Amino acid sequence: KLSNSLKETVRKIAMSNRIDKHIVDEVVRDIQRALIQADVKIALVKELSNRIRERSLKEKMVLNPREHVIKVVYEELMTVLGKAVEVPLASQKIMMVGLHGTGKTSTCAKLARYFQKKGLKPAVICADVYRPAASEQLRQLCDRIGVPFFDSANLPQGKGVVEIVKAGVEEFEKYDVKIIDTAGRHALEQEMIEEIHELRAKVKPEQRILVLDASIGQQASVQARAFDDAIGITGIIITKMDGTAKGGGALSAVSETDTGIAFVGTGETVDDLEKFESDRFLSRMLG
Amino acid sequence: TVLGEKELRAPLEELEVALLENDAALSVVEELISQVKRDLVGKRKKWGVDAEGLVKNAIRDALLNILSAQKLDFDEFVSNREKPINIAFIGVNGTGKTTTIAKVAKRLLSYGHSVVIAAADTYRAGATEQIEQHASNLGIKLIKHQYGADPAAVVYDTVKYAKANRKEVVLSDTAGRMHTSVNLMEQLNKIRRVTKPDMVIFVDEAVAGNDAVERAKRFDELVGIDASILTKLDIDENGGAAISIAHSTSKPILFLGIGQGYEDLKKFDAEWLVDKLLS
Ligand SMILES: Nc1nc2c(ncn2[C@@H]2O[C@H](COP(=O)(O)OP(=O)(O)OP(=O)(O)O)[C@@H](O)[C@H]2O)c(=O)[nH]1
Ligand SMILES: Nc1nc2c(ncn2[C@@H]2O[C@H](COP(=O)(O)OP(=O)(O)OP(=O)(O)O)[C@@H](O)[C@H]2O)c(=O)[nH]1
Ligand SMILES: [Mg+2]
Ligand SMILES: [Mg+2]
Repeated sequence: KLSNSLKETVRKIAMSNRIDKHIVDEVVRDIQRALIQADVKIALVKELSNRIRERSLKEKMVLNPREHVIKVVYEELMTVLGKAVEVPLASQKIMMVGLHGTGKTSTCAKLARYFQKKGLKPAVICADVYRPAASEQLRQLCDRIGVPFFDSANLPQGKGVVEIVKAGVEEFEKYDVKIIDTAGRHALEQEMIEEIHELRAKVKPEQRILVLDASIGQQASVQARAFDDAIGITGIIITKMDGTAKGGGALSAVSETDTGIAFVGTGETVDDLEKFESDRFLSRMLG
Repeated sequence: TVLGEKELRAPLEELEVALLENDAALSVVEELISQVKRDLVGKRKKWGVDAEGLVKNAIRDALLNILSAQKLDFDEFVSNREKPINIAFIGVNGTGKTTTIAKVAKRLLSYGHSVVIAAADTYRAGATEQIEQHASNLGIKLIKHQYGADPAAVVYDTVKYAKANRKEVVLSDTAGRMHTSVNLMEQLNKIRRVTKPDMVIFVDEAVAGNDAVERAKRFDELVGIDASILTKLDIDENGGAAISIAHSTSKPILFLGIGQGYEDLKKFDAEWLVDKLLS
């Protein structure tokens, strides 16, 4: 784990007051390993370690070399991560997209709960007409927290996703926040990507959130880019952070979508949603 | 002439990056690279063979070793094992367990086996309804209990049903769970103790990165895995996660999930996967 080996190598730096190339190389190697194990994109790890090495060596004499290198690492990562995205406590339509099984449906309910606790009136629309019992799953979650729910059952058979969502938005006119659940999909499913593209164009949701599993590996940037190209992502939610995954894929997703992380999912219950905090996220990532 | 460290460095680094970019976990890749380096350094270099080619072949062999260390033919296992066979599917949340059970059920039916499904995810919203739909689509009997019931009891009842009705295979769906939850992992252990499954299959997804190692390891340590199925290879064709899982569990990979349809299950082929990884 980084913290122990990093502690060890910067302890060596602490032994001397000057930062020499040898020590920096060692520290950078440790950081590289930690970032790769945290699932940060390989190309980004290379880029970051070059900048860290460069910046660390620029200042040959520092009062506290150990703190200097750690400070550089944090600053460089923070530059990529950016600030948390604030989802406003206001009237809006929120569209949730992402790969299969990442936690979109669960997170729709968690978000509804979040707005409910803040005193707003949320409502949920199910636009997943593919997955068996997707509606049933979301309906049960909404019933538990007393949030109104709309799905294809409210319309005659065979209506498309756009029609279902438009009908739901109309039905929930008196509600502040309308949260739209969509089916899982990936970059190579052309028709499915086209579906959310059309949904965005016709429904115009103010928020378009990418729901990402914390354990996603090197696919993060490719997938984030596809979703961003299709609908323009306005924020990211990282789920399953109660596991052991470090969420490094989030860094790639943030830079691809040119947005930031809004929330973090930390469990299976409807209350397991926390606002994103970058320093907590980074200290967890670096072990 | 003899192969030296210097000429091996560049091709080894190149392949290391390629494997990492294909989602093979760092700890596994590092071990692989250092093993290949040890095997090749000091080796006599044949005429006309370059270091790059030698390294690629050595990596290929090492990968095949990891993947084929344990072989298990699922179809043979089902044919030869005393019936009813009880197979449990476990794994973290959202990896494709429920969908995979439907695919395996379809495959078993196509080979003329009789199947009954245990809806032992009694926890997640809509879980029973989801697998109920799959069972109905496939014309398969499903045994379920009330929401919140003891999953071990559902499996137990399903095995009883299988014995009474001469069903050959019981496929048990369990709730997704994090290996970090002591209670939930203990619940899996209880299912194991009470129902004594013939096979426990770990289901994970190809989209996962380095965490694939940790969770496979922990599931194997805390519950015990007999084999794995890797899903969502249609999303991430490179399947580096297969290396991570095979290496950390030393258990065979049975199938690959390549989509959401009932036919989207293919028998694991190590050579095919390694070719993809090294292409
Ligand atoms: N431990 C944990 N589990 C989560 C979290 N968020 C979601 N889950 C679980 O992950 C699994 C998948 O969640 P879903 O909400 O069905 O995922 P989805 O993205 O809607 O899936 P598809 O609609 O099939 O694409 C379920 O078992 C959820 O309970 C989280 O933050 N932590
Ligand atoms: N693209 C793709 N999607 C898959 C594959 N296998 C499963 N899925 C999808 O992944 C999502 C989750 O599948 P489930 O079968 O519900 O996963 P699970 O492990 O049972 O989830 P929990 O019970 O909530 O832990 C669904 O949208 C499935 O259609 C696959 O091989 N490829
Ligand atoms: Mg869903
Ligand atoms: Mg399931």
